[in-house]
Amino acid sequence: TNKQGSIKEFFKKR
Amino acid sequence: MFEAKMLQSSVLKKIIESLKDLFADANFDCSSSGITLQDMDSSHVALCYLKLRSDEEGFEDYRCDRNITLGVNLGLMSKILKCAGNDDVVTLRAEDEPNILTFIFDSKNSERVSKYDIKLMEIDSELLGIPDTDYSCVVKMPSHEFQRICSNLSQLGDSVTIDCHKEGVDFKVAGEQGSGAIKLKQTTSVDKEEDQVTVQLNEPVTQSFALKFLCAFTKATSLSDTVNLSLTQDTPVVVEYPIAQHGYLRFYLAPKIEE
Repeated sequence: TNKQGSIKEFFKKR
Repeated sequence: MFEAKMLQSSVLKKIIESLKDLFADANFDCSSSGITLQDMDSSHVALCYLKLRSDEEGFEDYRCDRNITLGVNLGLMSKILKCAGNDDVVTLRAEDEPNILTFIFDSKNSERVSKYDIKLMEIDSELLGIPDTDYSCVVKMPSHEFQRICSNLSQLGDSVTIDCHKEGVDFKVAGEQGSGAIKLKQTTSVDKEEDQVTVQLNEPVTQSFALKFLCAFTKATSLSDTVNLSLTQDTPVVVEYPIAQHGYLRFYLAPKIEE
C-alpha cells in the first residue's frame, strides 16, 4: 500500500 | 502604490479558475520584480507557485513602490473577474498599506470602464522554501494530452504511476475493478513544437501520485499549449504551465510513498 506524502515533508518552512 | 495593468484579463481569469478549487485563500506577494503567489491546499499535499514577471510584455504598466501582500479569497476574485470581458484590459490597484484591492476593467474600444473593490484578508500562510534542483526527468507534452490522460485514468483508480524511461513515459492505473496504461513515445516527426512529446532523462523514475490532484492541476490547461512534468524519485512532481508574456504557474504534488 502507498501512503500519501505531505508537501511539508519535502519543502521546509522558510 | 501598487498598480499592474494586464493586457489580457483572460489570463488572470484562467489562473484564478485553475486555482480556486484547491486553494481557497491566497496571498499575492507584489514587489517591483512582479507578482508571486504560493499556497498549499488544505491537506498539505499540493502546493502552487505562480510567477508573473513585471518586465514581461503581458503587463502594459507595472508599478510597485513597496513590497505588499494582498490576501484574497480566490472564489471572490473569480466572481469579480467574471465581470470582465475576455479582451478587457485589467488593472489591479492597491495602496501601500492596503485594506482593499481595486479591479478596473477597460473594454477594448474604451467605451466601458468598470471598477470593483474587494476587501483584503489577513491570511496566515506558511511559506515553504522550494529547493532549486535538477530533476532526473523532464517530460514536455501537449497540455491537452496530459489532461486527457489524467481524466481517462481517474475513471479506474485513485493513483497513477508515472514511469519515465529512455523510450518515453508510461502512465498506469490499477484499481479494484480494472487497470489501464497509456504509453507516450517521444515524437520526432511532429511539425508543431507544441504537439511534441520530449523526455529529457538523466535517470529513470517510477513514482505514484494521487490523480485527484493531477486532475485539479489540469484546470490550468487553457493557459498553455504545453505542460512540463519534472520528476525525481521520492520527491514531489512539478507540473508547470508556462504563461506566455508573463511567467508560469507551477504545481507541486507530494508522491505516494510505499509503506
